[in-house]
Amino acid sequence: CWRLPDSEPLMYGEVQSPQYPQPYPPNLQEQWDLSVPEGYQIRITFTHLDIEASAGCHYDALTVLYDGKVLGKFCGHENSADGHHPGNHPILSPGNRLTLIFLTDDNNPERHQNVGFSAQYQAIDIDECSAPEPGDGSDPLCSQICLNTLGSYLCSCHHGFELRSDQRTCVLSCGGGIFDEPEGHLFSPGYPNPPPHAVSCQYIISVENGFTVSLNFTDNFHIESVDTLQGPVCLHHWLQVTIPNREPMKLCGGTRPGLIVTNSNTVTLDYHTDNDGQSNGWSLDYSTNRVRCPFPGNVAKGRVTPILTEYLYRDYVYVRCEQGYKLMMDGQELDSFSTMCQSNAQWHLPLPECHIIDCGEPEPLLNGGVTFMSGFQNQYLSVVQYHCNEPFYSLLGGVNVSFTCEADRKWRSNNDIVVSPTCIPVCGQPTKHISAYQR
Amino acid sequence: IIGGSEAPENTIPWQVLLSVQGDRGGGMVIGDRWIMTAAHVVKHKEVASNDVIQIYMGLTEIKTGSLSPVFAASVHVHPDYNNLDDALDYNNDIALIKLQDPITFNSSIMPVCLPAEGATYVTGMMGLVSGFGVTEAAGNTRILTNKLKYVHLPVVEQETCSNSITLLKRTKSDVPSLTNNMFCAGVPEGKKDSCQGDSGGPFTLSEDGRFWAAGIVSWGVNCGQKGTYGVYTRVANYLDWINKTMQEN
Repeated sequence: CWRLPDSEPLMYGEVQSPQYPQPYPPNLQEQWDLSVPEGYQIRITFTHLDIEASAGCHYDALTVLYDGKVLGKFCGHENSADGHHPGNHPILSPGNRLTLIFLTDDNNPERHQNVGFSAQYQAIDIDECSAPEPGDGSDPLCSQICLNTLGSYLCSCHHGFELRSDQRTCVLSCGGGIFDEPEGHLFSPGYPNPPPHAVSCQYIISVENGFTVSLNFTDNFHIESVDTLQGPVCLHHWLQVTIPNREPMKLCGGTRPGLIVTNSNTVTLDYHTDNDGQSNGWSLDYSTNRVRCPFPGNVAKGRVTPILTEYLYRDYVYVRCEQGYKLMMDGQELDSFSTMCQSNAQWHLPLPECHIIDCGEPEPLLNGGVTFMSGFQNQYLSVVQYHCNEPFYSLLGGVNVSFTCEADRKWRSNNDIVVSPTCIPVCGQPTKHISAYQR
Repeated sequence: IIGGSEAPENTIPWQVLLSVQGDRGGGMVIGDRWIMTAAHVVKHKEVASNDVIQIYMGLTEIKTGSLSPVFAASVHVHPDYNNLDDALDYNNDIALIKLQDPITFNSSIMPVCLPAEGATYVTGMMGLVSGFGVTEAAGNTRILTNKLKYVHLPVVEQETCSNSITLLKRTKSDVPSLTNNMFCAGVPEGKKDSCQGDSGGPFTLSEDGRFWAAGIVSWGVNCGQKGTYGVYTRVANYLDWINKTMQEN
């Protein structure tokens, strides 16, 4: 003999009697040891069974066993009056093994040739978590939470507890809990039932910068307090709420605190009990709000949008100038402007100013000039008029043209002309004529 | 100018004085970069060189020391001008000079208008011809004047002029021919005429208070003689060429 290499147990298979579907030979003593992976049980179904029928399956028989215990002994065929046929009902093993033993004697009826049996089996996952609690007082599979998995199970613990090394029972351990979601629910270990004594749990709520945390305790608040002359004090049991840059506050008693608006994105809760007394604990819902920036203000000759009742973290405002004005900041012109409410409750940029635009000096006119009619320093809506040096030049078209500084920073005439006019020479008109009075 | 008068300042502001290799000629301002003159004034001479041609404007008197020429950039003689060495063919006697720099006009320098499309030359209509050419003192003595002179002359009927030239040809063999690109101006009794040194200068007609360049002083047989007329290039025939030349250059 030599050792065969280990192989993974099959998840399914088939078993047949010798020579099946030919009649089985006499004097057989065959045994099949079926197995599937741990955490599974075997379900076997006979697709055909035809074994010499006898009372109590005395002569030929197929015996199904689990761990030495007979689950069934079968012979006969579907329609036989005697014998014991499994029919279509599958047989489920309690564990991951199953043994089949097929015994035949030396005498087979001549008139009927029995063909034996054919069966198929498969692995079925065991839901260990649904097993009833043991009645013998032994410990349950998992002390708190049982999670069934394929072929196995996992134990888990409620918040404030952690799994022991036995992977089955839980021990109180509520430190290091960090809650970073924008909203959530916290409660003391075992709440609403009293936790074990000498609890020291820390809960840290730490959300993104730009958000502030509010704590809202539920009604059922119970932390033991001690009555003194100065009133109840949180002497042995307390829940301490610590907000950065503020004095920590200890909570206890039988009445829930009101809504606590922390104005901070970080809150630390320390729950402490000693070995004596009893506190049922507490639970709370926390929520977050975006920080609020100051009202952005107004811009002369401009518009700040959108107009909101309050401006919160990540809100944007935009500034647009009125027609004829341009955005300016630190002496630089801006194409556009927006500023965002930051996590520190400040706008990331101060508001710009709107300055009136100017069109620059009007294009000079060769052999002519330009006269300011109205406006100031070539600014928006200033009006200039071109003229030619008469009488030697005249405007092409002959009509004086006014140009206005428009919002696009171009000098435009009433006819939407951008280019400046042209002076054309006057021909054939001397300023002085030859006089001839003599006749 | 024979039989004319001295032009007061600013009365003929388009008048140009050309000095081409020492020969005096005339011209007229027609744009801030363009002078019009007679082809025979500039033909066969390297006129674009500033050593060869000097151009003066705004003058009524040529005074040493006060002359400030403007410079030519290019000269454009009419392509059909074919006056050969015998100097008898004055047909198409027209040329343009482009200046290097544009001129700014004022009361002493101003362009003369070009003829309107379809402008007519009405016989008897008085024109104004001017120049720094020879004049005539007492006793038929010809002298070159340094003062701009002008004379008013009527447009002569084409046939009348043609007949006068035919008559001249009977006694002189080297008289040029009159073409439809020319017209005549003058008086049959003589004494008033343009003359040597006036060539290329303006013969203007006036209409609605504007002077337009009807003719360019071109040629004539003698000056101011009885029965002869001055012959001028008919500018109205060259409007297309003038505009084309200016646009292309």
